Amino acid sequence: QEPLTASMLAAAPPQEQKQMLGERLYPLIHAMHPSLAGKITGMLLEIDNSELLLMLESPESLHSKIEEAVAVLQVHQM
Amino acid sequence: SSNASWPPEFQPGVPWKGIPNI
Repeated sequence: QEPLTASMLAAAPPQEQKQMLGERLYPLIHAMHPSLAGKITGMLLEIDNSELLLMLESPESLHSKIEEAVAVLQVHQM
Repeated sequence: SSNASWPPEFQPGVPWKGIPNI
């Protein structure tokens, strides 16, 4: 699968852009947290698209964001 | 009590209903 680029995103309507980012993020998140993947992806999609693109290119920053999201979710669900 | 519907859940292949970029 070719990497998602800013210009590919810009060519799509806003709602579609989140969908495209979600489709890329979900498998990566699912590999780390299968049971929470949908919720974590939903949370991360609230982040700016430009930042989400950077996270897709940087596994390290993606992983730290995922752990942040898991911590927030766990507090939220208490 | 918390808002159980947050965050919206993403499902692959299902059109995203969350907020678009502002």
